[in-house]
Amino acid sequence: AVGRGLFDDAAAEQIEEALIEADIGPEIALRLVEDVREWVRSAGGGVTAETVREKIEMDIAEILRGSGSGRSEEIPPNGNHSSEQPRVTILVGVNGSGKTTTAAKLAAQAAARGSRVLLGAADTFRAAAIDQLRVWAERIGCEFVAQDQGADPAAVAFDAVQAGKSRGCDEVFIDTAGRLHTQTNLMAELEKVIRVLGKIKPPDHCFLTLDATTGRNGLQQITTFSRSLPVDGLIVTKLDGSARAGVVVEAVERLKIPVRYVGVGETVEDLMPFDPEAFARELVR
Amino acid sequence: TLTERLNKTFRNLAGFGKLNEENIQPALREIRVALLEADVHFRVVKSFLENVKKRALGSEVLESVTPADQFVKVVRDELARTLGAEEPPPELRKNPAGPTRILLCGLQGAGKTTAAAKLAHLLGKSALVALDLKRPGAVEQLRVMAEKVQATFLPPADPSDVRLSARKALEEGRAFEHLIFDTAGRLQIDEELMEELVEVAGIVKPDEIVLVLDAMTGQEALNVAETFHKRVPLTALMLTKTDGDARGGAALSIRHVTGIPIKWIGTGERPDAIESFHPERFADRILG
Ligand SMILES: Nc1nc2c(ncn2[C@@H]2O[C@H](COP(=O)(O)OP(=O)(O)OP(=O)(O)O)[C@@H](O)[C@H]2O)c(=O)[nH]1
Ligand SMILES: Nc1nc2c(ncn2[C@@H]2O[C@H](COP(=O)(O)OP(=O)(O)OP(=O)(O)O)[C@@H](O)[C@H]2O)c(=O)[nH]1
Ligand SMILES: [Mg+2]
Ligand SMILES: [Mg+2]
Repeated sequence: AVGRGLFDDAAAEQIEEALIEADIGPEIALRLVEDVREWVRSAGGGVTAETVREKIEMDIAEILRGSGSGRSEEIPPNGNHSSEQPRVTILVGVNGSGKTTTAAKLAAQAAARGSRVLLGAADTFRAAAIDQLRVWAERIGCEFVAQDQGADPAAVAFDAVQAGKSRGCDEVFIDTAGRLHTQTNLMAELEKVIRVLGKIKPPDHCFLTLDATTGRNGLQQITTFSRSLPVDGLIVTKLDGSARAGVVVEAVERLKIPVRYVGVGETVEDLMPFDPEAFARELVR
Repeated sequence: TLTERLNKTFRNLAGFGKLNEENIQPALREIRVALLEADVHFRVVKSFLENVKKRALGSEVLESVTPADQFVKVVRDELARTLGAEEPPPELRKNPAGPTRILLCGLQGAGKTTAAAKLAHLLGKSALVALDLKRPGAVEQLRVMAEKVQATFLPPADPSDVRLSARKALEEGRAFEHLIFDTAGRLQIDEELMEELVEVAGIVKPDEIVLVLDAMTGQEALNVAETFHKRVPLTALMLTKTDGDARGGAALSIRHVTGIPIKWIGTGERPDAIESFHPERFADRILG
């Protein structure tokens, strides 16, 4: 934790280590601390460690804001009339990052706002993935589309959007199977899902889930997924744990993909719009 | 690459041809960044580099290699040693008088349920016990995987009582050679769930308590492992999703600080995607 008193070399080292411990990465940590040291020098010194810490928080929040993070988009309460219905959102990400649970959260929160919602079970690979999403759909009381285990995910996705249209849904959320960004055939499978959806309704949103406990590999994940898929938002999950997902700072800076939501638990209430200041504060503590 | 960068740092310095106190500093800094980028905990990096420095300065300067190559070898050997290369490969703790009981625990999404099936596939003669009563479809997931690996599936005796289900499973499982318990993912900071784990361990009295950890876990890996270890004595670590490109520095942090042996790695989603841990191979991976 960052101590009190005047900002000196010891405080600088403490802050750098706090940032590294938050998974921000050694080079960004060094850069942020060096920048702030320059700022202290030009201010003539005599600055407290606390002031420096707040300055770094602001710098980080600015990076996170720069791409549009934290501007929670207007979510129409009763249907999206600015574009053709339904609004289609697809969830992608590595294995275990929280896609299925997040799809359920998004669906539940949309339903609570009065939207007519459909969940599409396009993870046709993993054991009981369809069951898992079906249970959520039942709990939420929303529409549900699935096919058999092993069905073509693109076909299920298409089916889900088509059903969404014919059932007058406002929102369709499509869950997909987990995959590592290094599995090129599985990345190609997702590209095909997007292409096939393009025939009926290209996704309005493609959200990439990122587990907050992920270290530096998070950067590779975000880079690779967004290279071949129209990723327009990040969702940092499991932020209720002790990990702080510092890796998104570099990802947002480089790739300009906004963080839209954070997952803070395992129930449908546990999804919050991204707050850059609160997030930055946690990184520097 | 790391070696190219090290060649540069050594070439630019005086005393080229011998590792000394002065020219080793930039090299140590390069390794520090490499290890931090590999997710090794920053405190472990500090302590690890102290050991590297001692060995590098104390080592015989070989005529046939560049200081950079020699330095990399010292780092790599020290990594492998820390990961267990100089010890006999860790074995499964078998129970001499009944089923070998293996309790799996870890954070949400780490790969526990899949790991349970993988261990059943590896060890054979196993029954899988479903103790995740929380996650939708978790019991079904384990049931399907048990079938895939031809292991017996022991469903929860009471889907609302983990402790009772654990007790009943012990009774049901007496005839099996291996009893593998899958549990719900939990945060190490969740007091209620950590207490539940302690109680389940008290009931099951496992021969192995395995922390299942994602290879891409960052700096928090050490905190997670230490906290679990304080509550239940971990006997093994299993690192999952090593088929990705995460460097896996978490393994070094945990081994360095807690000494918990890394017994297995997950190398894919299928039940046969499990291997025993190889310290040398993993050292190369961490170093990148
Ligand atoms: N504490 C916490 N747990 C979460 C959060 N989001 C998801 N989880 C848990 O993480 C685990 C994995 O979540 P899933 O939704 O199954 O993840 P997934 O990406 O769909 O996994 P695959 O489909 O297997 O790739 C489950 O135990 C969830 O309850 C979160 O924000 N906080
Ligand atoms: N590529 C790869 N995927 C893996 C590996 N191990 C597990 N998975 C995948 O990771 C995801 C999560 O695995 P689970 O077994 O459901 O994880 P868990 O720890 O039981 O999750 P919770 O019960 O929600 O805490 C699934 O998609 C698995 O197929 C592995 O070694 N490699
Ligand atoms: Mg899923
Ligand atoms: Mg599980």
